[in-house]
Amino acid sequence: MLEAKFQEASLFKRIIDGFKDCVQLVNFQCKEDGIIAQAVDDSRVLLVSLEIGVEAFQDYRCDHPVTLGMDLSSLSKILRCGNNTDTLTLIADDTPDAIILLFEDTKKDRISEYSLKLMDIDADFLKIEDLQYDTTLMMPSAEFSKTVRDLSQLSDSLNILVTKETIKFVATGDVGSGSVILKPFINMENPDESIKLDMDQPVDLTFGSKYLQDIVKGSALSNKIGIRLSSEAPALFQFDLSSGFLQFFLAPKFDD
Amino acid sequence: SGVQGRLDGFFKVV
Repeated sequence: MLEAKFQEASLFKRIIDGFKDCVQLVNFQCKEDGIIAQAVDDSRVLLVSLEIGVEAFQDYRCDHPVTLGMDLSSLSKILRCGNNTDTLTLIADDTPDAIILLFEDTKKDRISEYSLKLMDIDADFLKIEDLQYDTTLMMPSAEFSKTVRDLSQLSDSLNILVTKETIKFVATGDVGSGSVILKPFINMENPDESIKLDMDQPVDLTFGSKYLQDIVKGSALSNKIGIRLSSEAPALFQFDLSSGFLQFFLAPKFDD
Repeated sequence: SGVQGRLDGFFKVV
C-alpha cells in the first residue's frame, strides 16, 4: 500500500510541470524511502531524474515497492483539478492498475478524488554514477531561466563558456547575436542570489536551446540551480527540493 | 550549428 501525502498539491504540480514537456511516459518507483523516477526524451539527448525523499511529504507510507507507470499529460490534467493549497494524497495498492489522487481542502471540508489508469511502460532504469565535472556553478534559477529564454530567441544553440572569473552565455543566429556575462559574487543578505563558481578546467560547451528551455521549467521548484559542466560528459542541471531533487542530464552539441 | 550529441554510452542499464 502506498499513501503519500503532500502538504500542498502545488509541490507535486511544480515537480510534474518541471519535466512533463520533455518526457511523456514515466515509471515512478515508490519505495520505503521515497519516490524516484527517470525518463529519457525520445531523441535520447536529455535524461530526467527525480527523487522525492520521505521528508518532502507530510505523511508517507509504502509497505511494498511499487512501480507506477504514468502518462504525464494525463496526470497533469488531473493535477490541474486540485487547488494549490489543497493537500494531495497519492494512493495505490500493492498491485495497482490505477492510482488515486485525493485533494483535500481542510478549511472547506472539500474533498475531490480522481483515479488515473496506470500504464505498463517498458523503460530501462539507468544507473547514474557520479561523473567527473570540470566546472560547478550555482546561480539563481530565475536568472538562468531569463538568460536561456532571452538568448534562445536568437539561435537554436546556446554556448556556455566558463573561465576562472567569468560565466558567459552566447547565442549567434541569423538575425544577430547576444551574450550575457556573469561574475561570481556572494550576496550576504540573500544567499540565494549569489553566484558561486568552482572551476577546475575552463569549459566551452554548446547546447540545444530547445532542451535548455525545457530544463528551465524546473525553476519553479527552487530559487537556485546547480550546473555541472564537463567536456567529456553530459551536463547536469539540478533543482533541489526540501528533500530530493530534479536533475536533467543534457548531452552537448559538438562541432561537425 | 553543430551536431547534437546523444546520451548513449554514458549511463548503464541497471
